[in-house]
Amino acid sequence: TTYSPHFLGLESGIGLWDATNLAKDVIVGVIDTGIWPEHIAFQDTGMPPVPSRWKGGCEEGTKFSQSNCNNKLIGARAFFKGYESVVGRINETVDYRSPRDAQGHGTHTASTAAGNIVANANLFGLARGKAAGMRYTSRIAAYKACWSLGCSSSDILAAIDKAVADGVDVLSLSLGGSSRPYYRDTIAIASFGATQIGVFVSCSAGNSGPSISTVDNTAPWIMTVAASYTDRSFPAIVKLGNGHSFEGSSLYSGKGSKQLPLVFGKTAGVSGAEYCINGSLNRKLVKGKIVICQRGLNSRTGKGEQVKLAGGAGMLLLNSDKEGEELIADAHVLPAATLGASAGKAVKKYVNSTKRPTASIVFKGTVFGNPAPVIASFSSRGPSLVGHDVIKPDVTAPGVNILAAWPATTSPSMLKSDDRRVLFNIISGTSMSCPHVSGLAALLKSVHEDWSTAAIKSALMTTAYTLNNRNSPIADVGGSSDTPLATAFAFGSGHVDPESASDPGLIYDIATEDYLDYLCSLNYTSLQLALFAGGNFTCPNPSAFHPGKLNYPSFAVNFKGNVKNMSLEYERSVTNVGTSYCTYAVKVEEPNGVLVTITPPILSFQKIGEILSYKVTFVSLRGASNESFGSLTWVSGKYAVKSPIAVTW
Amino acid sequence: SIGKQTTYVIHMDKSKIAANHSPGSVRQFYEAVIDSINKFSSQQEDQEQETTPPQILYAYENAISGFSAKLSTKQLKSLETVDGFLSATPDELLTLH
Repeated sequence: TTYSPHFLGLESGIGLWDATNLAKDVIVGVIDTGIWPEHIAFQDTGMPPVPSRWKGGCEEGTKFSQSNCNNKLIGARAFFKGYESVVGRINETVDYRSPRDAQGHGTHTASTAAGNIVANANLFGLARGKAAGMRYTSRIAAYKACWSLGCSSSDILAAIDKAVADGVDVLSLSLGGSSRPYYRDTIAIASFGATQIGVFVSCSAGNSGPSISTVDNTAPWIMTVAASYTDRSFPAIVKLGNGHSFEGSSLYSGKGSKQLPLVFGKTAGVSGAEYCINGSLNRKLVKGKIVICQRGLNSRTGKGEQVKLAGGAGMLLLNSDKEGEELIADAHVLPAATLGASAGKAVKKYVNSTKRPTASIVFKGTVFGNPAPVIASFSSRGPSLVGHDVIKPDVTAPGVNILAAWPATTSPSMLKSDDRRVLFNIISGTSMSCPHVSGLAALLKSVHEDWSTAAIKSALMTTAYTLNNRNSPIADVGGSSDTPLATAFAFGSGHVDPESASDPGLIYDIATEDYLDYLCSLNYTSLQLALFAGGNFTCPNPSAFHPGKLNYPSFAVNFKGNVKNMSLEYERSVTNVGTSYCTYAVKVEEPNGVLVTITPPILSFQKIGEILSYKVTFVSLRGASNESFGSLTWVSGKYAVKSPIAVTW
Repeated sequence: SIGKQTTYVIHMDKSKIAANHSPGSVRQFYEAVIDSINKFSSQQEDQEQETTPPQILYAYENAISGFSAKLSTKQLKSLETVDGFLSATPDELLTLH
């Protein structure tokens, strides 16, 4: 990716991107749509031979041979038995029955996590810069389990199972389904097995925001990643005939359009023309004009395709209230701009107010300096429907308008009719934020080879930040006018800060047995527990354990019923990984309507590796709302080990 | 219909499976399990009903313990009686994010 490393504070030769750290071998496995092996981001120039511990391989298949792997791309496998058993044989005119990526998604995510440095990367001149994966010297193993209609759970399991056997260190999964109890969630079960043997598993939170309780991949051993905007944008100015202008977003880099007639709905075609669905636009009405298309029913770039087919000169893509003010940039096949819901309403009002509406679009290219990060509206939200006792998502990373590698035979709009070919593409989703964190986990893994997966997760969570580049609280594009600021149910612990995470001071460690105890506290049956434990597991005395006791680096507090003075006690243990002889004092931001007491309020460590415990008591003072948020931070010198508190009634 | 097969992810108890197969032969073990339940379920089917043998898609032995297979409802019922069976989840399509 270009720019997001800089946005995350990664700089060549310094800290995590120091040559010594980057020289260590870390293998990132990506379960996705495969990979385009010839891409320059996967070249292996200067890379040492494959480590002897690696047991993976390069599977042959359609247009994929062993020679496609090298010292950078060290593994490539394809899993399609499950997919074909449900959907039927893969149509080889649209996909490769091999690890080769026909869609682009897997190539994009793999390069985001660990793609090699590429100079002068850009899309049509936009987002130009030096592209690099977050851990750009890592080895990559691509496990293709996603095909044109989706990813079969049996194939995903096979991919995780094989990746673990092959010897990956980090697994990146930018996919998911609907949230369900962990014992029925195949990704949760398989990732537990992977975590158990030291593989860090990072998953996307989902794109179902801003509705509440939409977050996916919520098992506590998974790193669940939300998506944010960086301060880089691709603005397009839409000027209406009445003189009003609005800022939208576009990946079109050509000259802007002059003032042209504007058509919409009935003035553009038949029923469905307002959405620009296939065959709805009338060439006679549309030719040479700018067409307004509402979001929904068909793809965003597909609408532009319809406008172009009908002879349109441009498109205004209007968000509905559902998408709100989200400004995702797409590689449209004609001059086009996305406008937020409020601008969209103004445009429609204008069109209805005059007989000859007109508009022009001016493209501003790549612009930096917006307030950032901002949480994407689409990013799925907590609280988790499955595990109320853990805040999900865990952290946020860049996931909007991300430039990364793209296959040579796939168009940037993902439309068949689009014959443009690019080396890099700009796309958005929690799919894009997830591999950022996977790469960062790989970086931390090379700095701290002895850290557990939970320790890496804790470091990324407790050092995440919640103030933007203007020192104001991080905003939420999907937030209401009442609460435009993001909460822990949108960004988890906050936005990742990898350099701080490499030296977090304290970590909240969790062992496999702790997770099993947590499952016991959810009243799992012995059969359900056996799915995770691999056999019989005897739960501790139920009264001795409750879900809030899991040593998680955040606090989800659920008061059942709005009862005054209801009290809940949580326990946590922190391991000193900073300096010996240090004293931490607690600092609490109390959530509204909650009294928080920490015992002891001071933790004094004598040595590195020492573990100290503390108790937190939350007392409900009757909340005015259904939820409130705060934080608990252990502070010692340069260290601030922060845990969010999310309270629900 | 009774004979129609669906793909399931079958979770098995690792500790019980380990006792019943030699190292490196997990797939053969599951195939033997499947053969046995197929014979049993075939006996249960109506004579007119054509029974398709179950097919193992994958054997899982690292991150989880179990396998995926195409099974009829009757074959699944038979499998549920096998020692070490934990759960069966119908295969489903997940989506990219």
